[in-house]
Amino acid sequence: AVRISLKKGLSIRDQMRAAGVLDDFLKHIKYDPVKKYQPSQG
Amino acid sequence: SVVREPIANHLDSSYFGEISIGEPPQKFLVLFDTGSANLWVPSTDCKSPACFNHAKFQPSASATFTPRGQSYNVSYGSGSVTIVLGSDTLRIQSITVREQELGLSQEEPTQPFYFAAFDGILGMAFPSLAVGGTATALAGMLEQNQLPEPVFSFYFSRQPTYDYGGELILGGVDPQLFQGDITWAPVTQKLYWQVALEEVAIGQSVTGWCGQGCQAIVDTGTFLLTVPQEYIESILEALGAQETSYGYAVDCSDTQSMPQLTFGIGGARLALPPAAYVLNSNGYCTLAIEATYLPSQDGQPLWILGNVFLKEYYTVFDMANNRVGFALSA
Repeated sequence: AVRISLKKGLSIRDQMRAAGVLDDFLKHIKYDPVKKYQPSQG
Repeated sequence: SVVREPIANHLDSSYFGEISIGEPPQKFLVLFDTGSANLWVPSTDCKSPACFNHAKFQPSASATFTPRGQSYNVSYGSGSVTIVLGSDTLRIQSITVREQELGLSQEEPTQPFYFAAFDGILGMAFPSLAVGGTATALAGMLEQNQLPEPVFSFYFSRQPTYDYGGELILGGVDPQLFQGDITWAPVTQKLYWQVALEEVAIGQSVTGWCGQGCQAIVDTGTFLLTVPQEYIESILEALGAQETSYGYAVDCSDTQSMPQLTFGIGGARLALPPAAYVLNSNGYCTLAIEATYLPSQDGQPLWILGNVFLKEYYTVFDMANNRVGFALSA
């Protein structure tokens, strides 16, 4: 078997907050974690 | 103070590893995502700011690239990516898949992909979920006999660092990475790695929320434990949490005395201690949970077992028998 070491990325939230774009993003995105499971248009 | 639905939580960390595509190999960092089924990386054609911040595939530099031309949108929780299909050689260490179908991104939403630590995504869900009906990377590995066993497994460290967050094992299971027996649960819908959730308990009390059945998707591409929104208030009350714009806040000094959450899966009781579901960020503690507003495809309440759960349970994905195995992580 092949073993792939996984790195852990820095928090996207913290990076967006540091860049000053988090609040604006949260106001505009209607996020739902399940959205990714809806069959996408293709 | 309640400001808004704390969806900032989901923009947390992700775990990724290295693959290469093309001849000569072009390297990429990808999120290995059991919650989606497409393989895509940024391409040199992409003009979105997010692409400038990541490695980009250059088709003209690969002797083995074949364009396929079709364009599709692949949607994720925070937006969708436009890809154009092609095929090329995929390598993951000693694994080689020739003529693997893949997407080359043409457009990516700046937020949050610009800030992602990974370049692209390697989806590990079932082929029926793949946009454009493209062959998944795992299907290619199986067809070209690249895996000794038709399984893969994930270990996520309880104390992750940037350099070591865990391990993906393609083609096997590592007994060093878990303790006790593996509990198996059959996949209930061959789109994602979805299993039946028989029961949820908070501390010693069984909630009864799954009396009519619940479903749970095992998703390495989701960071948090995702709860059907109709249960969020009860959980906050039971755990003494306050909703703030930074998430569901709790007093860090209470963590030790908070109850464990228990999930009935495959006839076993999988416990999640407070140390696993409370995030402590510089002395500010929040619950590692978020709400979902949509039921599963068959209408039952849908939970998502993200990295927060998978740190506690080493997870085996059995492609031959369509089942998921859970064992307490080492």
